[in-house]
Amino acid sequence: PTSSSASTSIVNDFNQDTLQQRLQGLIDTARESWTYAIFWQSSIDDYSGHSVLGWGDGYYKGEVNKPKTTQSAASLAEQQYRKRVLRELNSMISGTPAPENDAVDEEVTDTEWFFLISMTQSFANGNGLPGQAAFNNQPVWLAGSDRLLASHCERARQGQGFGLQTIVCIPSADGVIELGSTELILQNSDVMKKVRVSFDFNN
Amino acid sequence: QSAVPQARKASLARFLEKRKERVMSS
Repeated sequence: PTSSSASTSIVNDFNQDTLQQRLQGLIDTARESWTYAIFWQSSIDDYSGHSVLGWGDGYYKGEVNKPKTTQSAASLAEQQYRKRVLRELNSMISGTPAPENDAVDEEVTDTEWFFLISMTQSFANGNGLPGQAAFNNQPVWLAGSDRLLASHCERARQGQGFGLQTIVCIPSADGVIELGSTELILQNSDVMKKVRVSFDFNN
Repeated sequence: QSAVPQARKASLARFLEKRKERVMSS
């Protein structure tokens, strides 16, 4: 139907397994150490009729050089809250309560938490890092904690608060690919080319 | 049902599964 959003075609033509494979392939084969990749999917808001970017899919890899006993920046209370949320989400997905001392009770790192809360976010056209990239049809590449912190985009500052040093948003067909890393990764055209090839859904 | 909540649920399930694998192997 013509009333459906452009993004619907991706869901039909490229199921979530395919999206996942592409996101995973993008950062598992990269020379850079990306912590996660997210596909923000463009759709039309039913009420306003405006374009909006919402969660399409994501792949969390984690920090490659993360020591086993990292002291998280999160306070004890915050850590307990994260574990409780994760436990509840786990129960919701599996349909059964997680057993005591399950893996779900392991420390929830800052970047894991940032990735999780990303699932609840959406961006109006032109707003936030993904919205800006889509609106201008130009990549946004923020490298360095200071640049993330100085950004007027809440998502960039939030990411910095969770230990990210680099956030990149690259427009693709029907959405935006976001890459994030706890390491400093300077802009390079290889990454942008790779995204364009991997997420050119028309080919 | 909208595709977005479905996508979130699938992503969440995958994230939790991979997390369990990471924790078990560490």
